[in-house]
Parts: sequence; C-alpha cells; structure tokens
Amino acid sequence: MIELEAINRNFEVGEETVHALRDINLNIDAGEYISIMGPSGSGKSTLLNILGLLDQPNSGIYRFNGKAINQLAEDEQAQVRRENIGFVFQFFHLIPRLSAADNVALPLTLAGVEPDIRQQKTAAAMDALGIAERAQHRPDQLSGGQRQRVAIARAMITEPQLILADEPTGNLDRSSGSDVIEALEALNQKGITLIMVTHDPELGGRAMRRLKMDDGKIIGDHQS
Amino acid sequence: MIELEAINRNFEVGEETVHALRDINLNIDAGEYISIMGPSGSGKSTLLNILGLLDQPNSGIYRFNGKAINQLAEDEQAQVRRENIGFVFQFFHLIPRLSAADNVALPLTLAGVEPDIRQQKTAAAMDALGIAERAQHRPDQLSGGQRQRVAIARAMITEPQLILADEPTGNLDRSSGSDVIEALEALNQKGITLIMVTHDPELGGRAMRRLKMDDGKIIGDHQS
Ligand SMILES: Nc1ncnc2c1ncn2[C@@H]1O[C@H](COP(=O)(O)OP(=O)(O)OP(=O)(O)O)[C@@H](O)[C@H]1O
Ligand SMILES: Nc1ncnc2c1ncn2[C@@H]1O[C@H](COP(=O)(O)OP(=O)(O)OP(=O)(O)O)[C@@H](O)[C@H]1O
Ligand SMILES: [Mg+2]
Ligand SMILES: [Mg+2]
Repeated sequence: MIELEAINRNFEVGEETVHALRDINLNIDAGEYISIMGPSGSGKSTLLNILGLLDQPNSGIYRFNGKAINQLAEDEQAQVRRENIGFVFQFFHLIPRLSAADNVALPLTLAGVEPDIRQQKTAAAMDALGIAERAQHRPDQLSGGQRQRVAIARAMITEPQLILADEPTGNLDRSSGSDVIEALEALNQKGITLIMVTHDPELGGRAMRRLKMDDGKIIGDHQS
Repeated sequence: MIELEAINRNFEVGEETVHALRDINLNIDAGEYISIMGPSGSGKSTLLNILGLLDQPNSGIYRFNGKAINQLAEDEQAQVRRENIGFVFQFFHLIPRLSAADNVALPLTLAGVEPDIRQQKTAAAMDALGIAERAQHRPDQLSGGQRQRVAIARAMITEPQLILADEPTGNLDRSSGSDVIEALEALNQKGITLIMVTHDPELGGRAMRRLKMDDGKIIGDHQS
C-alpha cells in the first residue's frame, strides 16, 4: 500500500541544514498496525507528515497504492489525502470557531455526507471517546485531553483507508487513553491501516510491527 | 505558602454551567513537591491556572504568602506572578517570532537581568534539557518535545519560588523526560515549591505528596 524509497527531508535554518529524514526506505501493507517510537527530535512527526501527504520529501519516491504520489499536482495530492487518510496531529489543529461536534464532522461535511447521517456518526464517535457531553464547546472551552479526543474522532469519522496518529494519548489518563486505543484498534480490525507515533512503550508494544527511529533514520523494524 | 479556601470556578457555555472546580480547600507549604493526577477534564489545568494567578475563582479566597491575592488589582497580581511563579503550560504558549533561546530568556529580560548573565543562564538551562543545538530555531522549527522543553526551561530560568508544570513530559521520550524531571527536582531540592500535573503514574508517584482530582474536586491527598 505504501512504499517509501530513499526519502530525504531537510530543513534550512539560517546557515544550517537539519537532516530530519535520512534515506528512509519503508514498505507498508494494507491493514498493518505499526507503532513508531524514538527520541524527541528523531523525525517521527516529519515521517508521519510525509506519509500523510502534508509535507514533501526533498528527494526519493512515495508510492501510495502503486502510484508515485509525491509527484502529483498539489490538488491531486489533496484529493488523495481527503479520500484516504485520517490524521491525528501532535497538536490537534482544531478549527477554533467550530464546536467540537462540527470539528469532528468536518471530513463528512467535506465529503458531502447528508446532515442526519453526519449527526449520527458524529454522536457515535464522540460517545465512544467520552466527549459527547462537550459537543457544543469550542476548542478553547475544552480541556487538553478533550481537544485531543476531538482530533482523534475527526481522524476516524470517515473510516479512511489509512489513519496516522501522532502521539494520540499524550494528554490522556489511563482510562481515556484506552478508550482511544480500543477505538483505533477496532478500525484496524476492520482492515484500516494504522500507524501510531508514541512515546509510551506499553502502547507501542501493542502494535504488530514496531519501528524505531533515531536521528532521521529507521534503526529498528520488528514484528511482534 | 499557599492557602485555597472554598474555591469555586465555573464556566458558562450557552445555557450550561460547567463546575470546573467545586469547593476546593488546599494548603501548601513552601518547598513541597506535589503531583496532581486525575481523569481528563477533572479540573487539573483549571486548578493550576488559579494557583498561577492566570485565572480568577468565582468564589473563595487564595492566600499567597499570607496575602489574599485574588483580591488584588490585576497589575499587582501580574507583578506577584512575574516575581514568584514559573509556569509550564500544557500547550506551551511560546512566542512564535522569538527564537527558542529568546523564549527561554524572556523572564530574565523582563526582570532586567544583563545580557551576558542572561546568555549564560539560558545556555545552561537549554544544555540541561538537551536543546542547546536548537537555540536559534523558532517554535515552528522545533519538534513537539523540543517546544515542550523550551517551555520548561523558560519556567525554571529565574528559579522562581513556585513552579507549576502542566503535564511537562507529555511529548517526551523516557530519556528526555527524565532530564526534565531531574532538573525540576533539583530546583525543589533547593527549596523551590514544585506542583506538577501529570497523567504518568510513575512520575506522579515521585512526588512527596499526591493529590487526586475528579469532577472538580480533590478526592485524595496522600503523603509518600
Ligand atoms: N520546520 C522546521 N524547520 C527546521 N527544523 C525542523 C522543522 N521541523 C522539525 N525540525 C527539526 O527536525 C527534527 C525532527 O523533527 P520532528 O518533529 O519530526 O521530531 P519528532 O521525532 O516528532 O520529535 P518529538 O518526539 O519531540 O515530537 C527535529 O530536530 C526538529 O528540530
Ligand atoms: N473556557 C472554558 N469554558 C468552558 N468549559 C471549560 C473551559 N475550560 C475548561 N472547561 C471545562 O472544565 C473542565 C475542566 O477542564 P481542565 O482543563 O481543568 O481539565 P484537566 O483536568 O486539565 O483535563 P486534561 O487532563 O484533559 O488536560 C473540563 O470538563 C472542560 O471541558
Ligand atoms: Mg513529534
Ligand atoms: Mg489539562
């Protein structure tokens, strides 16, 4: 489903070049459940952003379902992303002036799904994550972990082919965190490919395949 | 050092009232090391914001060093906050157009500390947290855990009497997280009062006193 071939990503800061991803090679089959762990600054979010078509590599090829996707035009990439990928950002990126419920429903709204179906799916997703009572609150009227769960519900709402989750339990207690993992794993059971960045070794260990990153490279790749 | 007496904090959302803090009574002595744990949405950040003079209770009294602080004028409270309290926010609140180093140095700059002393202290703090190499990066040029460490360095830089840390290791791997805890605990060893909200039971268990919150109340208060 996913092939990364000789992927490099650099950032320029003044005179300096940061090599955030160095010669990344990675194949991922449909339906896999993969965790990515590694030190702060090792390139995990950068890798996830490239996988999610939110960022472009400086060199190398990204094939998505056999198609060299990083070479498509911007609007074509945006379409592939909208139709296939759900993304939970490390810092959520919720829309400040929309309610929690409207934030969750946004991908359905963009896909033209009818209001009553949207309302039903949104209520079910927020219920599963324990945030139904906060449906009408705006993001600034939510706790940190409530915002995180809105971001997760939004990423899951269209049941996309691929879910990328960047530290989805970082602001959650044990109980809310396991509701989140249950919901994500249930989608993986239905065939959805799930790739999760985490600093929590217990969570990372639940995946069927575990990648370790360090200094822009994948240094470990283990099947459970 | 700190007395909270019958503290209540409500938020209005449309027709609804959220009772974020309900009848909180709490005494904290100078030099204590306290952790606060509890479910997502239980009021931990709200309590920390009131302790940090960033928010006002709807009723009740907050005495800081014997003085009824929540009844002072805004600019007087701001002065007490600037001179005595370091705050690590759950979502950092870094200044986007300043470099990491200038973000860290900001409390020293506001306190009128000379440039060479500022530079020395800033370098030492960033070094202790492993972010010296990113001194010239702006926040948007940092990883999540690097931003978190900038926020922590900033809160510690003036060695304030009281440090309030809202989930300071949420975006950090085990090794960077323990650098942070070492640095904070070293300040506590020097007599600084340290109050830390965390979802990590291992981290919470290191404190000398552990508070548990649920639904706006303190339901547990245990000495180690
Ligand atoms: N826009 C940018 N400009 C410059 N450098 C950047 C930029 N974004 C990231 N970096 C650098 O690239 C490296 C990788 O960043 P990335 O965000 O992928 O790390 P990470 O593994 O997700 O870390 P964390 O666990 O702290 O979230 C870091 O050292 C960071 O400082
Ligand atoms: N500005 C606001 N307006 C309305 N409700 C709010 C506001 N801020 C917080 N709340 C609500 O008050 C409750 C307590 O929020 P708080 O941020 O203190 O929780 P928390 O314990 O820090 O949670 P987390 O572990 O998720 O960070 C939550 O249920 C939240 O929805
Ligand atoms: Mg990251
Ligand atoms: Mg909070």
